[in-house]
Amino acid sequence: VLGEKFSSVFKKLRGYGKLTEKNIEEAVRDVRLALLEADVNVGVVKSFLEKVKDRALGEVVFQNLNPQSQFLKIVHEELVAVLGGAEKTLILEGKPPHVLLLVGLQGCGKTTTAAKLANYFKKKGRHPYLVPADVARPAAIDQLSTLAQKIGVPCWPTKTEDNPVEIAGQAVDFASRELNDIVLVDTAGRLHIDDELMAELGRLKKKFGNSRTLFVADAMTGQEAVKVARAFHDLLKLDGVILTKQDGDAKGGAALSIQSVAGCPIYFTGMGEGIDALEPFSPERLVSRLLD
Amino acid sequence: LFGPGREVRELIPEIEEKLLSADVGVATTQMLVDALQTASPKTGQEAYGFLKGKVEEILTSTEKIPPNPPLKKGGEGGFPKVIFFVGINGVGKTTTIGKLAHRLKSEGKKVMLVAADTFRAAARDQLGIWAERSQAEFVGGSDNADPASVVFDGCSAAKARKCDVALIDTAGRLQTKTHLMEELKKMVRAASKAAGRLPAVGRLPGAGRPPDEILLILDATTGQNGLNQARVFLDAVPLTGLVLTKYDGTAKGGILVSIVRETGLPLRYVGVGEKIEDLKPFSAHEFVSSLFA
Ligand SMILES: Nc1nc2c(ncn2[C@@H]2O[C@H](COP(=O)(O)OP(=O)(O)OP(=O)(O)O)[C@@H](O)[C@H]2O)c(=O)[nH]1
Ligand SMILES: Nc1nc2c(ncn2[C@@H]2O[C@H](COP(=O)(O)OP(=O)(O)OP(=O)(O)O)[C@@H](O)[C@H]2O)c(=O)[nH]1
Ligand SMILES: [Mg+2]
Ligand SMILES: [Mg+2]
Repeated sequence: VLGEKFSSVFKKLRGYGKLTEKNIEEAVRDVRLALLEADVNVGVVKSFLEKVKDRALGEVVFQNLNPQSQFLKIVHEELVAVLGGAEKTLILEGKPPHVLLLVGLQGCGKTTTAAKLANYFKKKGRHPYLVPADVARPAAIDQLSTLAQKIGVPCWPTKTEDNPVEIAGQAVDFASRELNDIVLVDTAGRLHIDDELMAELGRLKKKFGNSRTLFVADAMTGQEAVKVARAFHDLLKLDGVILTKQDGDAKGGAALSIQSVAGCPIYFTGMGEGIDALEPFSPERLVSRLLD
Repeated sequence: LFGPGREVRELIPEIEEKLLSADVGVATTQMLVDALQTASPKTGQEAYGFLKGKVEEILTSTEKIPPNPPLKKGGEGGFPKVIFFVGINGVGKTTTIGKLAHRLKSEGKKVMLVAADTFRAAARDQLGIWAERSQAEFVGGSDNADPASVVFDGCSAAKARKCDVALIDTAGRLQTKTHLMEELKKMVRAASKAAGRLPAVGRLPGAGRPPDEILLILDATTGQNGLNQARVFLDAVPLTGLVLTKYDGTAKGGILVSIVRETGLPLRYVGVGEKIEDLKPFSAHEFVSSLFA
């Protein structure tokens, strides 16, 4: 009898047995609110929670946890996994030149990021070349060439009357003859619903046998991140994502929304206006902020 | 969605999804849904009408605040009306200035553009091009010059050249950067000093007349962080209004509902494109229709 009494006490101490719909109900609600307040897209939150509940239900609760905190632990792990797990390195090996196209909405940080990337590669002993292919925005060429000069990276002398696709082609030919192995093409910001400008990106991509399209996105983008990323991805097949302005206090839920449709790694994150403010994207760090 | 004969109660999840997808945010969506349940309309049609009315009420409750003060020819006491454009990086401050300059020019005003973003590469040149396009006067400082001194010189030059308005471009700044918010306060004080409205002792406007308008520029694609932006900028400087840019995209700008509800700031203009004429006065009715579309 004493043995039974002890074993029931132990059962209580050992916790609640398994995770059930009932005992994680409140935690699921809290997570949903946290993700929505962090700007994760409504649809993405829904499918993520379904997937996480599928994994969680029936799991045995660990000794030192209660169902709610066990569920939160699982959510944390799943979010990190969805965002790529560990930091991903952008590896550019093989026959040069490696052409990187920076694309995205207006004002997200493409021009600044192009310079930051050039600086990053230069510091690694590579030979980057910058191409201003934004002939629409006032002083955009000026902006990139000023930054290029600052970091000592060569930059194509684009003129506003040039055609972006032509100019990129000429610049890449020139750069490869000059033995620059990485060419970064800065493009004009554009709306995902602007068919003409999206088609221009398609032509730009077609210009090169082998290129990478990097989607630059503002960390504080809201619900629309899914629609935007999907439009860019459907047309161009994105090879990577760079999340900017993460030095602010936006939770960055857009990262999850973008990942859900683009399925390519988030390589870097912009952490300031300075040219050195580029860091490898850390899923762990973003998830901690997301659930904070 | 709001067809007749649908139980209002069963519409709630769809309504929530619609509002959340428009960046209205959790708290404001909850507030609207609670209000809807209290009002308990009989039909979907009534529910729709109720919600639109509620949001429109929030957005128009501030329209009674006139632009302060109203733009007279030559500003007040011979000093040009001063309008600051502030906000985080990349939202469209510089472009909005170009558009507003064009609009004011077409109203017969003499406009001065002041390039007080002395930090970012080619910022001064970018505004210089807008000055050419809108046929406005232009004052810029040297690279990395003290922004407050550019504001002072710009406003003084606007007065000397008998301008009606001076539009001040500022560097983008994340609201979390305290030293940059301090810099902004200094710039605002400099405008007041130029107008001789404040003792030169560093006190925030409230005494003499501050810049006539300080507009916070917000990007329509911004999520919940927009509310933080508004809170912190308002805490730092006496904002007088909001401008929503990039409304020509697909984002609904729902965060605006929370911002207006909390700050009472009026929405002055909406940016609907990248060309000089792409600026419209804000219409609460149109905004609400699009929100529920
Ligand atoms: N704080 C912060 N600011 C950034 C970051 N990346 C870019 N910016 C700033 O964001 C603003 C916009 O950057 P741009 O590089 O001009 O953006 P863009 O995408 O090229 O803009 P468009 O060409 O007009 O579409 C500038 O003020 C940059 O300094 C970042 O990681 N952190
Ligand atoms: N589609 C669209 N683009 C806009 C709108 N307003 C501005 N833009 C674009 O957004 C980008 C950034 O505009 P800027 O005026 O440089 O923004 P900013 O706030 O001055 O940027 P920083 O000074 O770097 O902080 C440019 O490519 C503009 O053409 C708008 O209403 N619609
Ligand atoms: Mg650019
Ligand atoms: Mg600017």
